[in-house]
Amino acid sequence: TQDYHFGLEEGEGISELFDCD
Amino acid sequence: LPQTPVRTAMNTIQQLVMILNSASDKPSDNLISYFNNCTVNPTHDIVERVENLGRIFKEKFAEAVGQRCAEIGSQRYRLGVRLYYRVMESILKSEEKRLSIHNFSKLLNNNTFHASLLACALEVVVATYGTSTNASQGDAMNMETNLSFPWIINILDLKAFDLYKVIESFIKAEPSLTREMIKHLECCEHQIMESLAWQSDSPLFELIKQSKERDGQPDEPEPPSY
Repeated sequence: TQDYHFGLEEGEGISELFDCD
Repeated sequence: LPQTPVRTAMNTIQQLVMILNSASDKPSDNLISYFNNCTVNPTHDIVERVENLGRIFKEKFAEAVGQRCAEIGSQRYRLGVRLYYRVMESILKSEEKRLSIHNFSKLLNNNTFHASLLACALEVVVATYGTSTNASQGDAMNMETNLSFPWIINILDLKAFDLYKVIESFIKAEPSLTREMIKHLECCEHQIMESLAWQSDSPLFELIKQSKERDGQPDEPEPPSY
């Protein structure tokens, strides 16, 4: 994954992206 | 041995099959335990969704590559489902660690989350085999050209922006993905960011509107210099 640009911010995950607590 | 396009493609398939050979077509005990911890148990909906989307996938696959290849569609779908369950479990483990919670009722009852995650898994499977056909037989012979991205989001009636939301977590959750597959998913991301997410029915516009309302900004067009 070294070349992949990660866009999620520190401490953020998929739960936030799908509006979950 | 020198790395040729065919060898790279075959390695990618081998890697995928190796990962998924031992995986199950059904949710693992660990996943079932996550489902049981939910306020609303999502098991029935998840299994039913997998069956329903499977019918659509197999039908559209056969339409795209020819009815005589229908069985290949079933095989691809089976691998996709195995990858979907495997990645779901890995995502839940990392979310459990990050958030220190055990009840993922909201996420696991979110239809868009599941459909997007399954679509991402299917895209990996279809692209893995599609690359091998390209590399070994040339484009003219490639039965699966018709299946290239964004075919999967079109047949499953998904919004590209929703698929975009799962790609990064998918890559993080599946450390066995080959470099080629990560690059492929990154290309899908770029395609979504550059055009697909900006189609008129995209959920992105509602998010931008909500974000502006939260910040107290009026919804005005930006000046041309932007």
